[in-house]
Amino acid sequence: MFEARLVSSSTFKKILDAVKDLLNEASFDCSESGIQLQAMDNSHVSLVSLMLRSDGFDKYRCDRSLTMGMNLANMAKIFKCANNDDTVTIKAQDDADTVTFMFEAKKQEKISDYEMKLMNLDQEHLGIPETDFSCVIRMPSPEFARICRDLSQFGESIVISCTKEGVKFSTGGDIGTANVKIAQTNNFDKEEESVTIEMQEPVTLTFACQYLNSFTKATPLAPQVQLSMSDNVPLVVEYQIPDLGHLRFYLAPKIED
Amino acid sequence: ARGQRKIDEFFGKN
Repeated sequence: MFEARLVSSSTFKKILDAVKDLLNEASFDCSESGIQLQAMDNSHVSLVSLMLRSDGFDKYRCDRSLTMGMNLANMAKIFKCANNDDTVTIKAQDDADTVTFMFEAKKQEKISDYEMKLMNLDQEHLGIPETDFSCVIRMPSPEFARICRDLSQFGESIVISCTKEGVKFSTGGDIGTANVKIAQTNNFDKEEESVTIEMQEPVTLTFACQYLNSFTKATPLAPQVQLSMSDNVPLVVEYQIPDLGHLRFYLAPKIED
Repeated sequence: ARGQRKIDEFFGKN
């Protein structure tokens, strides 16, 4: 028996919004420690990694580990039927071929349940090595989204260059070039608005705008985003989901011409 | 796209 209850279904709505551009379907691996999802996009350029810890749920029971393959568009249709402040309970029997989502309104005046067929997905899991990154940048997530959106008007790739002076996002194309520089802030009062840079070695890497823009669909999940970079390894774009876990996107770099 | 590397070049299969 698997049962996970979360007071606010809006968190799941936001997660689905954040990954549905990249993934059509995905396996949710449920165990005693929580719910995990790892999946590459169709082009195998990026990887989505979601972790929701069992202790972040209001109720969590997982007698036996199970993997639930779900069509994310259909899951999004079901969550559209929930109000943001509805409580959601996800339920499945051991070895079941369906999953049930139950939504309860705050005052219990409305209870609905939706049963969805599970899919058998043959998804391979990749081993992600522990990395000491050369640069770790934390910045307001809406600012990162804004920069990606702005620069993608001018080019297909963004060069992210991190030095101790700050982070520079650059692009170029037929129109010309665009550069946005972000410096570390000294404003320690407003953590959500701060920019911090931890740099061991300067790093410059090039990434496809299309993917960066997809990742920023996760902006409503967290006020801050963390970018981790080392030479010649994938970028990690991480959104912390408060008290519950994280959503990470890994993006393979482009080789510069 | 030209010059785009794949993510599974970096992470081995489990």
